Amino acid sequence: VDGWGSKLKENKIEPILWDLKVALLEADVALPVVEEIEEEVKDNLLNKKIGRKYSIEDVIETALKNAVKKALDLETIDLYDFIKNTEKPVSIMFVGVNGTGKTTTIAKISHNLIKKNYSCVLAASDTFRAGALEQLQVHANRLGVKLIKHSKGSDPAAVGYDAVEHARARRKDVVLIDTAGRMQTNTNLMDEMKKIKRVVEPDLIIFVGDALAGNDAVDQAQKFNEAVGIDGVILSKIDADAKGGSALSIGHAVGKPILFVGTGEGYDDLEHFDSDWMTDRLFG
Amino acid sequence: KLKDGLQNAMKKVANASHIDKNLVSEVVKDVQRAMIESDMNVNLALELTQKLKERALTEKPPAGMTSKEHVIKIIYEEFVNILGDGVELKLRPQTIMMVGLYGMGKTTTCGKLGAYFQKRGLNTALVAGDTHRPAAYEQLEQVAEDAGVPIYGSPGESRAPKVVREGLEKFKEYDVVIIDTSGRHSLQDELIKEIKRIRKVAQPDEVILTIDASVGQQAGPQAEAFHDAVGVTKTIITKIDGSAKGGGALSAVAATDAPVVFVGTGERIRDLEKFDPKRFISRLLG
Ligand SMILES: Nc1nc2c(ncn2[C@@H]2O[C@H](COP(=O)(O)OP(=O)(O)OP(=O)(O)O)[C@@H](O)[C@H]2O)c(=O)[nH]1
Ligand SMILES: Nc1nc2c(ncn2[C@@H]2O[C@H](COP(=O)(O)OP(=O)(O)OP(=O)(O)O)[C@@H](O)[C@H]2O)c(=O)[nH]1
Ligand SMILES: [Mg+2]
Ligand SMILES: [Mg+2]
Repeated sequence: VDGWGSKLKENKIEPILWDLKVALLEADVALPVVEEIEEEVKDNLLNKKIGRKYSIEDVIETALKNAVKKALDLETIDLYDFIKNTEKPVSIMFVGVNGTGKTTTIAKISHNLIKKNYSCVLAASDTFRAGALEQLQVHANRLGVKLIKHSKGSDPAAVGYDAVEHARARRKDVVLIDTAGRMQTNTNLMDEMKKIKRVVEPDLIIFVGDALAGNDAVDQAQKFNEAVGIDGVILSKIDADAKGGSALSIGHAVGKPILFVGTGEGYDDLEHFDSDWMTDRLFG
Repeated sequence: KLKDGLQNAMKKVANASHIDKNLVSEVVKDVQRAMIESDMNVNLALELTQKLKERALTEKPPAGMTSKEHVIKIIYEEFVNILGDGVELKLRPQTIMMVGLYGMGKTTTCGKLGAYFQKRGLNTALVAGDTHRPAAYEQLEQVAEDAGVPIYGSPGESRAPKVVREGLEKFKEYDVVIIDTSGRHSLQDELIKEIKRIRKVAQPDEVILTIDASVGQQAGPQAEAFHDAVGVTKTIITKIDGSAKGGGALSAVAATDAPVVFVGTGERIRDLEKFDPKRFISRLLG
């Protein structure tokens, strides 16, 4: 059988790696990340001796899967443990580009917190977009939680600040701050986000990314991380058949853990991110 | 780093006094890398790479054109062939149905399109056909106000086809009616059934797929699913004011044959521009 007892040479590795590369690209793993992982795998395998019971294909695939798993297995935060162990009120700010699912994700997390007997306050710090206040108000009403909002066009930082003060005064446990979607290339809006952070001083900043996004996910995560520092990532819309390779790209690019994936529009459609599950999904 | 793609390739071509096999391979390799990095469907990128190579090696440059100009011309031709070149929405009475994945910019684009037609002398109205998303009606209502057009919706009603039928009845004297629908994806059987029902009620002259420039490998398959369900006739690519290259959107167009008519360049009503294929392609390829 091809490979038994032989050494791995570049020309043997290349074609097998090619197929695996294409699989990762088709799963929306960013090209630069695929290439870096490929280099890593090649360095590990070049001139390695293959044991008698393995095929070249198996050895290479295993090496690639391990490299992928390594990029995904970042030191993670258990959100609920963090909340449990942090002085109340715990404030969490949600950021990301337009339409990724920030507002809906906040509703889901709020729902889960309530199930765990925490009290929540929502902050409507998207004071710009049409219907943003109304959208979050609907969620607040359904969840039975307080929404702190000012008028449309008001200062997002002031809303966040107010919400934290309100939570402190009323002994509420968690403040979830919804912010407006913004392009990472829009300097004014990135500055506005920095100001919200400066004024509110959130305990956690969570980047909400769209699992449907391709290579741009890396630039998004990097720019948001540079601007305000991301503590964790939530990837939404993975139910749209998106393989979610951006989980790997983002993890690799900013080294921040994926906390959850969004699997639908309902309040229960939020699942813990699992790197084994992701690795299977990427190679499946 | 992303900028290297076509600029690099073109430098190689420009510096060559003739086109030789190795140069073509190198140029095409650079273009392929740029295509994949732009989120183009991998198979489509590989397919196009083959085509580019074949054409560059077998076609003689037309009279008066250098080989290097010819290679550039081939690349643009193949892309324009997919995307469409200067296709416009006609300024005439019509019903338009907006469809697409979650969060792509459908509702915002309804307002932009509404203002576009209204400004050009066509009495335009919007119908709030999204009966699922929280405060979808309120969002479209504010968008319509900014656009200066009337809106019909039925906030308590969950049956979208019913709302659409009522809206079309109310606006039957209007020239252009634009129907907003909720986000959905191909795996949601009930929602695919719904959009088919809405289409049946609306009998739209145009079905516009709104796609975000940042969507990756799912753009093609999802566009195909929308096309199979309701027949997409035009495409609008949104959020090109970001850094996304739009290769996924191009793949969506390849799957539907629905030419791009507009691009979304921001969140305001005025942030709608006629599609410029040359600009889009050069941006995609770097
Ligand atoms: N299928 C699916 N849809 C989702 C998921 N998360 C959010 N959505 C939908 O995506 C659309 C956008 O969600 P929002 O919560 O408004 O996104 P956002 O990031 O707050 O948007 P902006 O505030 O406009 O930037 C809505 O229709 C949501 O229902 C998910 O995990 N799966
Ligand atoms: N920067 C930018 N933002 C845009 C553009 N088009 C829409 N948006 C923003 O993208 C987000 C989503 O837009 P919506 O119009 O709610 O998207 P949708 O497709 O109707 O979303 P669903 O109905 O939930 O599926 C909002 O924050 C919009 O302001 C654009 O061209 N550029
Ligand atoms: Mg929002
Ligand atoms: Mg909408």
